[in-house]
Amino acid sequence: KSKQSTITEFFPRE
Amino acid sequence: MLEAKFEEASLFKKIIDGFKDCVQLVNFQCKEDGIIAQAVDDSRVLLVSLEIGIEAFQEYRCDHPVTLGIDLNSLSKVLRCGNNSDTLTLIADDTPDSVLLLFEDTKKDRIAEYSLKLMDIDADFLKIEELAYDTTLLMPSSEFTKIVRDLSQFSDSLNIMITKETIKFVADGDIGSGSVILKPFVNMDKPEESIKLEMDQPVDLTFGSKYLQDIVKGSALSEKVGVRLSSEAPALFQFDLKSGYLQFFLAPKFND
Repeated sequence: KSKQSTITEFFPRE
Repeated sequence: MLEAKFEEASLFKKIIDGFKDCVQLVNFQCKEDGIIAQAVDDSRVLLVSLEIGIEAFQEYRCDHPVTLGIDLNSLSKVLRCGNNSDTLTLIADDTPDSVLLLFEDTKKDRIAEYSLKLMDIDADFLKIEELAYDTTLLMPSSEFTKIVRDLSQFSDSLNIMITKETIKFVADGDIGSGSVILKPFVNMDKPEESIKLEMDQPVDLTFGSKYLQDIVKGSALSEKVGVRLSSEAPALFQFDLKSGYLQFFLAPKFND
């Protein structure tokens, strides 16, 4: 079973 | 004042067609050195980053930085009104409510002008760090598109495994499974068909097929796609323009 990660976990808001 | 003229409207059409199906509202930031845009899809899994450098235009001037908030569905309607071989000029003043799109067919003296209302789009601008990737792959975009479309029929997840000599794509689903294995090679006669692989660390990553199917829509922009993979960061898929690029950052699926 796999879990989808999100972009915002990796790139902080500017 | 912004005046950005494409030699052929088809270039801007291809750029917009490359990402309009995954994001809808986009701020285009126009500056002295070109146009950039960034947008994240609703599920926050896919980040699109666009840069159109001055060299991609026939003529470009932007005296004052200006942001154009555009609904891509509306923009697509306007772009369909122009012919591919027309020149296309984007015109906006310094505090615009709308952007003007001017299509010119110089052979026929035909000029068509459309105005598109702008929107206030409240979107975060994400800081994209320069990442250290484990593996960099450069391959024909048509080949990459075919693999993604073929394997997406089997599963909503697509696995990419790269070792020193082998690039392996795998999909395993209810109806069966499929895999495509490629090896790096150089085609001296047709360099655009070569597959280049630089690997520091092997990778084994899983991505959502539906996002990859969105990404391959950028293939019309370039014969090649650059794929950069890391075990601990979003993958980067890049289509280069004559000046600039269309990038997709895709967050992977991880084992629970």
